[in-house]
Amino acid sequence: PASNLGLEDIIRKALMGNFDD
Amino acid sequence: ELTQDEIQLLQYVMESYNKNRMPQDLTSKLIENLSTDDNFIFLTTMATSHVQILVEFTKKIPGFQTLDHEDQIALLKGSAVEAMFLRSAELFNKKLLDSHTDVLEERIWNSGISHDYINPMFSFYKSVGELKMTEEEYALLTAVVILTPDRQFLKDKESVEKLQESFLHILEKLCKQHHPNNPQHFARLLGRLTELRTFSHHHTDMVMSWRVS
Repeated sequence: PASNLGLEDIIRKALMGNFDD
Repeated sequence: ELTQDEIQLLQYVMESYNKNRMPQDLTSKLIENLSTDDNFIFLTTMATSHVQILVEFTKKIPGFQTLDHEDQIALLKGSAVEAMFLRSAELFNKKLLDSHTDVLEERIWNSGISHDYINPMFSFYKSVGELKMTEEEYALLTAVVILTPDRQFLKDKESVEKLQESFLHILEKLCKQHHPNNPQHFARLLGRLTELRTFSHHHTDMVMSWRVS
């Protein structure tokens, strides 16, 4: 789940545009 | 007056700022009565959602995508907490929560987070509220926060500085337009940025103490 991701992971995924993966 | 280019830049930023807001189904949960555990999970989800929204907004800031990828991450990492507190200040002051801010405020006081952290937060919201900022000012100030050239691990500080300057310039002009009787307004806005930085420093301690509690 997203709550287990660190800030940098969330940013990287959102920047790549594939947060739901 | 703003130049034609500046007007366009402002329009672009405003469009993106308004498009990228917290989803209604999430904010409506703010006033639900949750157990302590659910409250913690919920606020973690909120924070995650905030970061996603912040990234979407940032992607659309003209010039941001031209920056080095790792520098983009350094900027976002360095500004996420500050941008979150600025957005919260806007929510509180503009009563964007359908006047449920009182409920939320009470929940925050009773959340188990040390009041040593909560006091400065509400004092910040109040001091931002006193500035009577317009939506444009909130959006531009957020862009200025994101494009801070002295973030840790940032390589190309010069490019970021140039981008930030263009937004600072528009913000200064708008301050003069919106608050003609208050020549100190722009300087006061910048003063709030210094205050925001202290939240960034204390945020980890705050979350840790909350988790332990």
